[in-house]
Amino acid sequence: MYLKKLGINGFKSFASPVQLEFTPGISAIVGPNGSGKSNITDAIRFVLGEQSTKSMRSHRMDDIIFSGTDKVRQKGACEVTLVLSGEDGESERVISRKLFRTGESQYRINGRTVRLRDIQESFRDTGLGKNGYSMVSQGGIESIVSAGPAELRAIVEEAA
Amino acid sequence: MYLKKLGINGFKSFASPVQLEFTPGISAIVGPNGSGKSNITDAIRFVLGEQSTKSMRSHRMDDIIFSGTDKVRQKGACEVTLVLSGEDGESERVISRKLFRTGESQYRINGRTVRLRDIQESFRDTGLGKNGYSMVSQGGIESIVSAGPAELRAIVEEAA
Amino acid sequence: MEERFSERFALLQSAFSRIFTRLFEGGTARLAYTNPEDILGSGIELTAQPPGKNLRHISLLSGGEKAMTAISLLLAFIQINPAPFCIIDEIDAALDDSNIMRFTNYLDEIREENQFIIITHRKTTLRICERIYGVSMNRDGISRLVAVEVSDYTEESESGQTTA
Amino acid sequence: MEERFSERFALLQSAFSRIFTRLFEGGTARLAYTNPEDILGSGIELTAQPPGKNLRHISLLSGGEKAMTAISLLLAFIQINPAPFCIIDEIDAALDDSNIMRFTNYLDEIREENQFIIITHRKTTLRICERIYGVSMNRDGISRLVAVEVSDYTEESESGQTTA
Ligand SMILES: Nc1ncnc2c1ncn2[C@@H]1O[C@H](COP(=O)(O)OP(=O)(O)OP(=O)(O)O)[C@@H](O)[C@H]1O
Ligand SMILES: Nc1ncnc2c1ncn2[C@@H]1O[C@H](COP(=O)(O)OP(=O)(O)OP(=O)(O)O)[C@@H](O)[C@H]1O
Ligand SMILES: [Mg+2]
Ligand SMILES: [Mg+2]
Repeated sequence: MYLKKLGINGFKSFASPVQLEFTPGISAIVGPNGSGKSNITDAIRFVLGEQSTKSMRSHRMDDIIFSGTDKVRQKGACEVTLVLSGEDGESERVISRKLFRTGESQYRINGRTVRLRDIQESFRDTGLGKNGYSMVSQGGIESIVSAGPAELRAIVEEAA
Repeated sequence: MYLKKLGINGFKSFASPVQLEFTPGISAIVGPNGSGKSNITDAIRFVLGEQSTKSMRSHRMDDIIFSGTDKVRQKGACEVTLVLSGEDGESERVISRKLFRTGESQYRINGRTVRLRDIQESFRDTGLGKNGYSMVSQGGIESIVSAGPAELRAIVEEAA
Repeated sequence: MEERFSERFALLQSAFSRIFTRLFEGGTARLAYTNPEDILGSGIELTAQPPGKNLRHISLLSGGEKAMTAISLLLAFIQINPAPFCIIDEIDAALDDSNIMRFTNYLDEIREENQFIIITHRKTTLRICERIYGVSMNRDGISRLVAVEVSDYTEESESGQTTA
Repeated sequence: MEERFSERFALLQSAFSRIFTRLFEGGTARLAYTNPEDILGSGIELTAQPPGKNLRHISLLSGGEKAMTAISLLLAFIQINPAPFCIIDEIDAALDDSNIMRFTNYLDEIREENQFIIITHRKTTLRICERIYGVSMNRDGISRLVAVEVSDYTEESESGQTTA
């Protein structure tokens, strides 16, 4: 099972919809400082049901919707869609989350509206849950390096 | 006035004496991780009279003397010599500091034994004193970035 | 519950030590309870001994040695707790090019069982990447994707070797 | 005493704003008292607006934007408080190659009055360096200097341009 496609629309600096397709192996994302690379990581956390704005480097939930510039108006909602390839004859899984400025989130699995709990359940068997270290934020390595004994314990308990 | 030469002997990983000569313009120091580049910066702090082991990334004063490996015996002392070019007809200034494992430090200016206070005095007029930001440690930029308001004030008061 | 953590921790300890020695091409490292008498409440600390050097707490290593040690721990988490994909954002910032080579060689070996998406500014990291997405932003503040020629990046890697 | 600090701070504020706009090729930034009513006790904070973006606290910028903002402050310190030399240890870690170009262009302009000694792993940084010292360490744990051919490093810089 691997991350096959990622669609981002209206999330942070991605005012226009973009679609990324990844290989089962190793892909890279490059670009200048401030261009939006780490925002892609935040988008993946978002679609997997992240509830903490802090882990998406934001203060309030609506900070993650495209906030507009002097040339372009802000968006009313953002939507991220993630396609996980099938495994052992299973078919693909399409997960999406749409957040409105009102604060309401809509979750879908394969087009069917579900609750946040179902998204989290759906991942428990894939190993994409809160455990594990499948996403290392910018500065994440530095955090491990500077972690005191209690902090490192917390990291190990969460990841191991 | 500029840093013309730097001699390091017995300081941290520099068990054998090395001599660096710099241009008045821009020089670089490169090399693999752990090879000793940041130790060169520590050596410059040392010869300028640094009293805080913490700013030289050490716990105790004798941590900065070559501590030996299973192949090479530890040293009994370390010595760093810095040559500042002359300015406006002034001649060069040669500053050196030798630290013995006993904890005793010997300071010299142009070969003449002086006290730490004379070293610090000698720099006040050059702009090499505690003020200013003439040395940025590894991670120094990150410290500015993550400094809270009180911390940033302290940085500004020291450097401005 | 506690026994479960002890088992997992033991697996992690041995994975970490093995991966460290592999990434550093020698040396040893330990992930240990600070207080083995009190496994329930104890903190955990990293000590490492790069080849030819003395064993020291991670805080006393050089910048890049610290990063490589933390990366070894990260790879140990991935080994004992595999996930469908792993996204890493600029973890090579403190590494010299030869350490990037060692790190990417390891990723290359485990790529069959692990998908990696790597955000990086370092050319040397790109040599193991099959696909490269470029992100750019004009003065309008909107992020867009751009096509990136893998050859622009891999003909002359930072270490000066041709790798395309 | 306080007046002295206010004067120095005013000089620093304008140097910082000017250098930021220069390094970012646009945009604005401010170094300000968090509490202007209480200059004696107030903290100080950085807010920045890269070109085309909104003004925000430094903590909300991207990794490289944060670094460039801090570097602007550093260069402002150097401008108002010149020293015979300035040693900088891996301050380019978070920068993309085009920001390294902008930063090194600036250093190049002030090199007449300022000596810089730069520790770096980034090839692009080396293009403005007249002399390069290599440091290496064998398994015996002893640091040695090695001669470095400037051409090894500058024939093909990271940005793919020939710069030797
Ligand atoms: N809600 C939003 N609306 C519009 N733009 C946003 C929003 N949130 C963040 N941004 C913009 O996204 C940009 C940051 O992007 P990101 O952190 O992904 O950069 P990056 O490519 O990772 O850069 P670096 O290489 O420096 O780490 C900032 O310029 C910020 O202004
Ligand atoms: N007193 C000492 N005796 C012997 N070796 C020492 C001593 N103090 C430090 N070292 C060694 O110096 C090395 C660290 O060097 P330094 O921090 O200068 O590396 P660096 O070249 O800056 O690496 P990086 O690129 O990772 O920042 C360590 O390997 C450490 O073991
Ligand atoms: Mg980023
Ligand atoms: Mg270093």
